Amino acid sequence: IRNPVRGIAHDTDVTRFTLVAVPDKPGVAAKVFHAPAEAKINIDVIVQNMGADGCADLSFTIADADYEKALKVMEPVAKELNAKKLVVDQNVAKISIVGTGIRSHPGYADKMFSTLASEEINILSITTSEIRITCLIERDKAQQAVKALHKVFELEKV
Amino acid sequence: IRNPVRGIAHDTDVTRFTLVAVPDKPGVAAKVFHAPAEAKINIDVIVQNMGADGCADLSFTIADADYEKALKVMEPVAKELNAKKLVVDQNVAKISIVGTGIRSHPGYADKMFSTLASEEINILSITTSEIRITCLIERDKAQQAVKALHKVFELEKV
Ligand SMILES: C[C@@H](O)[C@H](N)C(=O)O
Ligand SMILES: C[C@@H](O)[C@H](N)C(=O)O
Repeated sequence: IRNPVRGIAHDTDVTRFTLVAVPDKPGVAAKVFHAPAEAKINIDVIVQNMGADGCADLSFTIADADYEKALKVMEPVAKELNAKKLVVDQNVAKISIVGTGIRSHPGYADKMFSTLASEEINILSITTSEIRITCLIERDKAQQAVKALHKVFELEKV
Repeated sequence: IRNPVRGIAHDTDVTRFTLVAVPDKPGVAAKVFHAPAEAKINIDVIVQNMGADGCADLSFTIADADYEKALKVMEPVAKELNAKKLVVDQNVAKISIVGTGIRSHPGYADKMFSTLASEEINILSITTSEIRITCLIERDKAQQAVKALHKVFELEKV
């Protein structure tokens, strides 16, 4: 039976911005993402999880080269929204397992997370789609993560 | 020029589980997702954003029909991890804009979020992939959201 995981993707050219504790009400996400859109900054992963006490954290990733530009654009936005803080993390990398079978196979997330756990690699963020499970991890752990995942998912290194 | 957004997808058969404030260290995500994998529960969207004070929130969505089964499986896990709480939200729906052009067009997230904002629909969660921007919103707002997004992205209702 064909391996539902067809590859491991990784990207170390990743900088994460997080606006911590912005108001969790209509219009806030629009305000946050209008600024980088106007500045034509390419945004990759956007993450917002469940809020608490009327606030939520909004994160997004960009290429390292856009850091200065994004900081300039996001600092005033974070202020206007009264964000608790604006956090920038450049020590991140994006690791994904990719395959058409992923979502219908309940064990894949478990398998990916267990593999990173046994390598003692901390998972900083998780998002999924029908064909991909994506984690952010520390940048210096990227090669180790890719190697371990290739082994566990029995893939030829591509 | 072809419309990079080829459709609006929505799903109202969505229940969200969130383990609030679990330890943000290796092995935790694996522990959380091992249990539903063993119980063969199909998991759709997984979200984890940046942690704080050594803890992180882990969320996932399932079909409404799996609620009882998932609750039975997750309650002990939440206890063992000393989660601050286990939150279940059944009043959610998943709305996505789908299209191959999405990630390379900086304005799409802004456009989607602004549309929901002008409908006064609160965005409860956000995740993205190369071809999709997905939001969780309140279930009773799903039809209104789909209608508004179809209009804004100039799509034939499918
Ligand atoms: C936090 C942000 O997503 C807010 N809930 C909004 O709808 O814009
Ligand atoms: C919170 C959880 O993802 C943890 N960081 C882990 O690596 O398992």
